Amino acid sequence: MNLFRLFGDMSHLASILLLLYKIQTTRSVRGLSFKTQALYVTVFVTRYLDLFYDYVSLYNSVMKTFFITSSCYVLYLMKKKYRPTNDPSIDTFRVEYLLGPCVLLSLIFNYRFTFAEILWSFSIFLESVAILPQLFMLQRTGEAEAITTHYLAALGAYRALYIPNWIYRYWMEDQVDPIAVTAGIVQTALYVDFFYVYFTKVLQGQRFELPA
Amino acid sequence: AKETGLHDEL
Repeated sequence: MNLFRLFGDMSHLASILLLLYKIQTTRSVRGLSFKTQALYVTVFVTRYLDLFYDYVSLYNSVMKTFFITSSCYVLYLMKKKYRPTNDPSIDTFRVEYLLGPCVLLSLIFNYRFTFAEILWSFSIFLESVAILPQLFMLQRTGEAEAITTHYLAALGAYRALYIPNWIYRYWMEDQVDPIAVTAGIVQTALYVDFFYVYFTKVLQGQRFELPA
Repeated sequence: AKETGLHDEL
């Protein structure tokens, strides 16, 4: 564990708390992509199956359990509790286009051709693109509540912080995980546009609005 | 550098 990773994980934790805070205070899931949230549940469930057969640390197990339960809870909030505030008509990204290539990639790139390792690989590839339905929705509506953009910024910061973590591990621990690194760089790159608007508008006190 | 696949990250 190094500081980059710790701050990355804390940022991930903060992003989920911000998401829950947004839903609870506005009593609405408006502006959130159900598809992205459903993809995150898929990511966590397929990656953290090792909770049942591989113990890393208490920290690791607690975080994994939190990510699975909180992401499932968000789906419940979107589909049941605050269902009337969810608008599927603007959540139109075709997730088949993400799932198919991720299945294919995980069959080609994995560390062992076993069910668990292929699922792990799949979850890494899927996580790298899971935010796309959300960013696509943002692009479509052209604006977002500030709290939603803070959620996305924390999520993007988590991914960005994992990059120096990998550089650190490469030099200090002689460890490198090519699948995670490649997917992680792609994932972080997807946030570049968002971060540009976030820094130049939201953090200057303006509304998050995309040029028409 | 050695490849991991150890999956100790989240």
